[in-house]
Amino acid sequence: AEDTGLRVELAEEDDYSNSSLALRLWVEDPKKLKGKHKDNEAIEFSFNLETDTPEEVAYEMVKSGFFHESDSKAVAKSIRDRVTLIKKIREKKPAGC
Amino acid sequence: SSLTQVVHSAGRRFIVSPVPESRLRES
Repeated sequence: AEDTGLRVELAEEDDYSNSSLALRLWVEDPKKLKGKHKDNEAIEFSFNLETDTPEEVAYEMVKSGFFHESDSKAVAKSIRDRVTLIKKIREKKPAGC
Repeated sequence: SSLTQVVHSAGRRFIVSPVPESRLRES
């Protein structure tokens, strides 16, 4: 969250086999965001590692009114950083471990 | 719970709930 002001975490334990993850995103540093947003609300959503893209989820969050268009890049980056980390961890651990 | 709101967008479901006090960093 240090550079986007947003934090994305796993909302449920990753079982390393399912391509769909439950993620949770919230604003940790409101000063880093440009547009209007809700400060103390966490948004939980599912993300499919094989079919979804961070940009698409960010766009839907903007469309749903959670964030302003000017912050969609920061939202997408936060999701992408977390997804990249999860993929790296999965590569290290065999499925179902 | 009444504090949780579900929003659908393009077939995706967003569940909105308050961030636990413990997770909010002093801003």
